[in-house]
Amino acid sequence: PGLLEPTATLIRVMKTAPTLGIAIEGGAKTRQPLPRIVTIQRGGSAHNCSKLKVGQVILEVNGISLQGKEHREAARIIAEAFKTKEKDHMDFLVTEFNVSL
Amino acid sequence: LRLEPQWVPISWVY
Repeated sequence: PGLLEPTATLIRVMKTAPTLGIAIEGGAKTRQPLPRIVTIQRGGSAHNCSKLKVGQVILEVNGISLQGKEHREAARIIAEAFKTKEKDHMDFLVTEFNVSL
Repeated sequence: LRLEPQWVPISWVY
């Protein structure tokens, strides 16, 4: 008891602004193996949804796992999920803990 | 000790 169980949270970000506005660090083959949110830009869709937080680690985007994806690939997947016209939102599976679930 | 690059890449996603 008392040990915090690493939990994953599904966060829906509505595309309420022309930009997503997050900065991420890390990716496969770095000491931060899954991309972590390091900055959220004021006025972007991520900021507007007010559920994404700096420090959260992104496990999946729209069901696509970022496990094993290098930094540029992970950033590209996130950017394309925001740009696609098919959906008016994006789903992030995030965790507060620096573990891969 | 696995040599992981200390420098971690950062990118903006707009």
